[in-house]
Amino acid sequence: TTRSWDFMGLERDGVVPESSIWTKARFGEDVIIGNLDTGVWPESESFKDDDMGPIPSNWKGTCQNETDKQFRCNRKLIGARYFNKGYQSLVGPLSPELNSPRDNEGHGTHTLSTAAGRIVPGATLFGYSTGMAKGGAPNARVAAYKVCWPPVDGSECFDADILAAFDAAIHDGVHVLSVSLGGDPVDYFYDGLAIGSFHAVKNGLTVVCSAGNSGPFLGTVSNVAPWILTVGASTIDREFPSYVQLRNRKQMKGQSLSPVGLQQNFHPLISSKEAKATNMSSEDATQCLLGSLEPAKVRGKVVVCLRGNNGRVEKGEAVRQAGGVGMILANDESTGNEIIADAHVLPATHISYSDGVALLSYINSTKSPLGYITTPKTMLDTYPAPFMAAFSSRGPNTINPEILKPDITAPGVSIIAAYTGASGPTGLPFDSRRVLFNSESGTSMSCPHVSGIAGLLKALHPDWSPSAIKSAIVTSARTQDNTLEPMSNSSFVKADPFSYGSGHVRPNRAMDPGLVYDLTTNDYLNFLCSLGYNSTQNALFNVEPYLCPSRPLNIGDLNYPSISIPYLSGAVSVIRTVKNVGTPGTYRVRVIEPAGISVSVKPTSLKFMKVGEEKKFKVTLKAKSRDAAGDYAFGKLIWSDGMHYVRSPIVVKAGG
Amino acid sequence: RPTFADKKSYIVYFGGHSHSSEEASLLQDRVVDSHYEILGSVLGSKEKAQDAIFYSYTRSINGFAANLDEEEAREISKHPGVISVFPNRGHKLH
Repeated sequence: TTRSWDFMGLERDGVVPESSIWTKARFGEDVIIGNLDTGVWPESESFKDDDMGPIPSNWKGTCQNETDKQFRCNRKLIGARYFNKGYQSLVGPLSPELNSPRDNEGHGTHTLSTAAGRIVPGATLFGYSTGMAKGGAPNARVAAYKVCWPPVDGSECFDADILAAFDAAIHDGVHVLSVSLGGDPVDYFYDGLAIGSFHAVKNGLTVVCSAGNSGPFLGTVSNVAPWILTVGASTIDREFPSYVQLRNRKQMKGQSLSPVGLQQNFHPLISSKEAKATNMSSEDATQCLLGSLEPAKVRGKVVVCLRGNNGRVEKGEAVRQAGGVGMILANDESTGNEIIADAHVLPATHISYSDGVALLSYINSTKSPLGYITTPKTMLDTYPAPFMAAFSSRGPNTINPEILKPDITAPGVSIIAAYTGASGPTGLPFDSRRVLFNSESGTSMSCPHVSGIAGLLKALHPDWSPSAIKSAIVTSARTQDNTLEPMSNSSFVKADPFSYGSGHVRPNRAMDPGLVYDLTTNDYLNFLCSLGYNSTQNALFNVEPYLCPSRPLNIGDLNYPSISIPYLSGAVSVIRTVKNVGTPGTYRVRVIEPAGISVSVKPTSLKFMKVGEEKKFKVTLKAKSRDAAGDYAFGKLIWSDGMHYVRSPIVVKAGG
Repeated sequence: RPTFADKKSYIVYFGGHSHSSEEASLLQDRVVDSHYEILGSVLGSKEKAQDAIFYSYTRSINGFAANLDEEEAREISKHPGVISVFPNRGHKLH
């Protein structure tokens, strides 16, 4: 990526300070990051292996290139496998050339290079945001596990292939697995991703997954197992403004990565609904689906389309096919102010909901509405940033509301990273353009940022467990934006932990968290016992003999780095244990109480004499009055020795 | 025998393996064979099980993926070593 690491403080204007986690963790040297995705484009500059030492001797992975002899691994891309038997069981046999880990789609190359791509100077998309592309752990080795294939019935990646990839990655010697995919949450023992990630974590791998793109609606978060690090998506401080200039002198700020604009040249404007083709539904035309627009109405005009869930990129092609000269993409109410810069196939810009309403009002109230779209520019240091992406899936966790999900947020809007050479930047068949780097948005893009950071932490602290790495990332997060105000959502209303978990990832703080909330495999098994799984099931799950405790664990007592109490009735207490991973010292507690809830912590100070020492504390929550019942309320618990700030979000629903 | 159209792909999950990751390669054939045996006991023969199973998870994860009809999936779920049987569900890129 060309900006997000600067935004997160790992570098300043291309200079990496001594104090940066990059310097301290040697840019992720000796760590292996795997990616379950659409494969990899091995020729990308992000995977070149100049000056890299020999492949680690304990690496057991392989490079499957028997059908694609051009596909080569190297000392950077040390492994690439594909898994498609589960996919083929549904669609039938694939043509032999598809038996390859090569990424024909672009998604896997983008995510893997975001996690651990090497430093590539001069990275750009159509001349925008030119800079040095870097992954989170540029010196880490990478391995691609291709499990996603062209969509069938709306799905691309299947459990049977995902499990096979997890089994291989664990065996191969991967340290961090990045998984930018998911489905609706289901019971853990019936979910290939939850099962695979459990085995991975049990074997010491950190598993980072995307939270999903079903926001902003509540209860939509996926990948909710407590052993997974689940990542939401937010913006960075970079915009690609492209303005809509109307004849009535009004101007609207949109964003775009179209190679050209309609500079200083007024064109007739039309709403796509008005441009509906005969025999097509108004709904299809409103969304600018391919073939939904009437060429006679559209020719030479700029068409206003509504954003929908069917993909933003097809709309531009629909306008172009109908003879339109430009497109203005307007948000609906749910997506508010979240505007995304995409590589549209014609002059186009994406505007907010309120600007869309004003624009349609101008079109509907004017006899000859006219306007043009300016060529995009790159703007840095924009604010407020970050704010939550509207598409980012939100809690509460529908499987176990006692476990707060997502855990964290990271950059996931208009992220420029390496791309496949097999598809155009819109990813659609009609796009014959080819780019080395592309801009993509989604929790898929935020997930590998955290995977890269997890890789840096693994390099810095090879003895830390996956839970310790997760805790360090979660408890060091921040909830303020760059205006020092609380982070907001895409409508600029204050966001909450159901959107961002503990907040925005802060890598330089994560390397020295002071204390961690650690968890072992047995803790997760106790958690499963509490959900009703018995000793026999858990023994099979774990293999080693295992007996559920005679007194089941209170789920709220799982030593998670956040606290979520979905059913507060009377007083509820939860226990946590913190482990010192910093210097000896005394930590004191501070609580920001959720509205209407009293929170007491005992003891209020914890003294640590040495590294590895553990201390327990008890948090008791109680509604301040009977009237407190209702919505979720949000607070914070902070342990600090004056140098470290170990923050845990508190989420509570009284009378729930 | 039910037609191909009646079959769907399922995951049959047994939990973990008792062997270490290092031992996995040595024991791979034995694990695969045990999967054939178990499914064969439901389908009526080891050969039928070999036809049905398209993945055996042999390293850390213990289980297999196979094309089964609903009744076969129900039957295998009763096997004492089975933790869960579930459809080969699709996921989306995010």
